[in-house]
Amino acid sequence: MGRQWGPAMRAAEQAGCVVSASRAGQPEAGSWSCSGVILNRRPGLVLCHGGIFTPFLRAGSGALTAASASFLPGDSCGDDLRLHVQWGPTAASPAGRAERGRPGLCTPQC
Amino acid sequence: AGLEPGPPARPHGRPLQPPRPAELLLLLSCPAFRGHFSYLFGGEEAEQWRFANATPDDEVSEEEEEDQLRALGWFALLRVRPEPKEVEERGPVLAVAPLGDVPKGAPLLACGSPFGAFCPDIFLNTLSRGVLSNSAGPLLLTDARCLPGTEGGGVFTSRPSAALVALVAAPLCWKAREWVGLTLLCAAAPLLSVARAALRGLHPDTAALATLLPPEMGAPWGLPLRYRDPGPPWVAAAVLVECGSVWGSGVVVAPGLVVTCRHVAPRETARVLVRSTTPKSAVIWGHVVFATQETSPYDIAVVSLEEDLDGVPIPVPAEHFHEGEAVSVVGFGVFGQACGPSVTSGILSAVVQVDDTPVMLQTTCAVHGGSSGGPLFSACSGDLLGIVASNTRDNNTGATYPHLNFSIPITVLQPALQQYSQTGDLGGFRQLDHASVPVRVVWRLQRPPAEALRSKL
Repeated sequence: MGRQWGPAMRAAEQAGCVVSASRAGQPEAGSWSCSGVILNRRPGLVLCHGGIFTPFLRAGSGALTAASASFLPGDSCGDDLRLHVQWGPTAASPAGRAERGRPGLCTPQC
Repeated sequence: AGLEPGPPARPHGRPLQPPRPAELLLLLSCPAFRGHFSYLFGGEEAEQWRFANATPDDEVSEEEEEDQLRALGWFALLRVRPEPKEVEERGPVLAVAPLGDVPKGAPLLACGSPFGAFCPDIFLNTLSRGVLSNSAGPLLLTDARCLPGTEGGGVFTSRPSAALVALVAAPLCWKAREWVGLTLLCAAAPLLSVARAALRGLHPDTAALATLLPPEMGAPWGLPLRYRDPGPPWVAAAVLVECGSVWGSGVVVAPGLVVTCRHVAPRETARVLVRSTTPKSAVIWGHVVFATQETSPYDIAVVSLEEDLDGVPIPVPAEHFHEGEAVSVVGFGVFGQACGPSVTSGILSAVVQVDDTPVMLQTTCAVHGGSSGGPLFSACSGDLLGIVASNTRDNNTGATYPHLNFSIPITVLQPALQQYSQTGDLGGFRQLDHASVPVRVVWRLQRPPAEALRSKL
């Protein structure tokens, strides 16, 4: 990608993450997941798509069609909702640095 | 050969942070997004559009699809639970582009994880590039191709500096069972405004979080409209053409002259309504002064306007074509009269020549019904390369390929346009009805006849 994209790519990869939602005690019942954007790392504030919460809405997806509603409080979803956020190495995070610090790693052809 | 001893093999792909528990603070949506969505995709249009992550043929329960549609414009604000003794660096502050600051045609970078948490080692933060194709308030469309699982992913611009523009609302759009090749986005700025207001109003201990949400960029983003990047000037040359119940696109080639397709304005002397959208909306009547015969491979019609279209930049006709160059199509496909023209980007994938003369251009831009007659531009020079005539349908499977389309090179039309503009003589256009057999064969997508086999007698 052209030089112009450097800053945008860094911003995108720094902010990118994946969010998964599952039911407490029933992780095997499958989980719903989507992508997200890390708005702030401390505290970790993340914006993601709301579609993965539909199965957990106490009032069902009908709650999303209330014409004037622009937001629903977090407790609109049942207490069995479990959320996890995962992101890649960041320039700042120690894990990323440790990886970067190990010279000589290579993938020899067999 | 044995592998060198090294650290335990990681699951393929990049080292990831372990998943972190989080809590749901808010579900939020932008009422203006939902209003525009209903206007553009609701009503009688509704039955044509599908946003399901599955293809139209896949079995998705009606209830599930209803849920997906209801949730399409909704997003969620989460707080990641801090780990004990963790020293998470603050990291760079994310910049957010104000609504309306990114012009149509501006390049965009989408970053999401196809299939979500299914295989983040491989798919986390996959990039896709495109342009801002169209916008209606906070409802944005890009031709950056996204896949299921990228919903919620960020879409960034690079000019004047990296900033978050939108989040992916629906990665796949199907219209009348055709894959549209566009991704539906919701602008980030209005979503964050809703989040700030909600956090302040909900709970004292969440009110403080409102101040930690990323701010909208100030200048140069906040410049008055007249100083902001107006986007590519050539977008304004595309017009909507209505002839009776048929509508399509067209391009202004002189202040009082519009070129479109014959199948949009088929009959000479027919009255035609031409709508321009930029720099200002204008509606002007005109009539068809020339349309090629049905037998002509060049699907062209020329409309003379009853008054000049002021302020529309007249595109410069290209003289040469370079396969692989970046191009853009501007047309009223997909939304037609409901909002301005859409811009889609791609490359000039083929220049088909007969006797060393370009007679057909192919591109990888997304072209949909309603874009016929619209202009094909060079994204580098802004020159007019051709007139979009058609995309591709596989008659065996019924599948339509929006990303394979055919345009008439402007070099085929330019001599006739010049002659008509100078003398009013239609002779040059009449030549288009007498295209040679090899040209007809090309436009019938047939193999050129092999050299006629000579009898041995």
